[in-house]
Amino acid sequence: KRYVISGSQWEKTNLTFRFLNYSPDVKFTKIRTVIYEAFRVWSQVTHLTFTEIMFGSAKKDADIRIMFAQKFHHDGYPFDGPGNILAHAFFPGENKGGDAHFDDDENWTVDSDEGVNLFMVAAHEFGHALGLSHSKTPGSLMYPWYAGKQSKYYTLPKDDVEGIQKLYGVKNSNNTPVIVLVPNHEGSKEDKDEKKEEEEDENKDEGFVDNCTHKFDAITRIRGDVYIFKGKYFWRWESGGMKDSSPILITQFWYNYPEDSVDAVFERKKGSKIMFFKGNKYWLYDANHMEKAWPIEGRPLTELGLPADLKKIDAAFTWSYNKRTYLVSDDMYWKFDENENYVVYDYPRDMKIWQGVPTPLDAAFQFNDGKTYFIKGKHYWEFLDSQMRVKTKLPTGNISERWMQC
Amino acid sequence: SQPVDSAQPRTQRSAGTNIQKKGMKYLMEFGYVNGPSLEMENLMSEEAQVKAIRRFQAFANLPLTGRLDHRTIEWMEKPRCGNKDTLPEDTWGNERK
Repeated sequence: KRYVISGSQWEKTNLTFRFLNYSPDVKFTKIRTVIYEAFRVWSQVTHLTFTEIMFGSAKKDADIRIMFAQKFHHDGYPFDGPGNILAHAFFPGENKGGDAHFDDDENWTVDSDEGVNLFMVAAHEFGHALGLSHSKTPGSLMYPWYAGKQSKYYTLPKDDVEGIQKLYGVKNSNNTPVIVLVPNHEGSKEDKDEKKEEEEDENKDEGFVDNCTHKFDAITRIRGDVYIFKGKYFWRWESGGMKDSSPILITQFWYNYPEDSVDAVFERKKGSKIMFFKGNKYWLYDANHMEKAWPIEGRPLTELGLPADLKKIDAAFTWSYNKRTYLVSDDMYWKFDENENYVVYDYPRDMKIWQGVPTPLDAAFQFNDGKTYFIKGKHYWEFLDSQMRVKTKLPTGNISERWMQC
Repeated sequence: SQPVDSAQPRTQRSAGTNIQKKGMKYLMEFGYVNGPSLEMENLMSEEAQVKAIRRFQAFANLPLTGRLDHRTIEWMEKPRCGNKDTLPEDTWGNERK
């Protein structure tokens, strides 16, 4: 056995797929034919069926979405130009789960020996989209390295057949699929409660925010004190405890801040200036005054090297392990060079590297104890730097109890 | 990074460092590195680097030299899938001698 199961699989066999776009290298009708053939490689040996749908929405979209893209394309795995990385795919799951992305800087071909054979790469990527990892068996379809165009009537090597049938059963005579389902991945009851609570919380009248509110917009440490932001207010937590239980209006403390809330905030080591993020803009404060000649409407995130269509920064934090600053948006993160005031080359990367950290985040910060905490909803997760993972998969604790004296 | 022979001309030394850096980035990108080095490949100890190289050589069925030798670098330059080569944890400790 050389195949490797990724640990996630679809809990159904009738899967849907959708083309988000096509590559200009090949006539789109040929691309469609090749993609259908690549799916057939897997449906031939299991009960899997693949049905194309033409439209998708945020609520309901295809299980497997096929996209051609270059360089940064809204995930933590930017492509690298011609050669090297040809494509990637996400294991089964929600949102990006199951999606297959093809590097459009490659020269995609269908029948010729030149360029990169779309059929072989697509069949491989769909293996990931179904839950298979890489196999170390040369000649297997799930072998990581491109092996060029294959014979016309391609049949799946034994190693891959065994792998996929382990997940989705064997296409046996009496047609009843024998499938071993992995335990339910649905969010735990806790998650459901949290979702309900967050909805309630969102509806709470922003007019007044009580201490024991459940969700915060941003948390950071400034001059050694912890500042907790919610809506247009913030609380200040000093080492002895909460400075006072009633919140302060942000604009009473940070003069001329024009927005009614904060997405993320952190104190720069350089000059101890404070950087606020809201939407696709940022502001720099020197103590409570906006930096001289700073435009009141804020400056665009693109000035920092972030993508033009990035909607917002969810968290900004200095990592206790290397004292470097990181900006997080959805499931991607950038390392930020404070001296250059610009993100570091070859980012974004996928937040999965911070194992167990839930995304999208609400905040992250390094507390007085020298540890880094990640915040989502009403919970926080302590991070174990040397193991590059959260201390426990379940939340370490509740923010309100730890820092709001609730 | 690997001890560099100071007698080497500067260009050769910097080329060696560059190869080392690219090699470590590759190993980090495709799942051969764990812990904080995932985020800071340049801080890996030499021992961790050798281990990561051997894991890669085991997966690619190359001689387990533990060094970024010519054959290993050549293999790293081959076109491939962008997904990690996730190995079951147990494989990492027991590369075939």
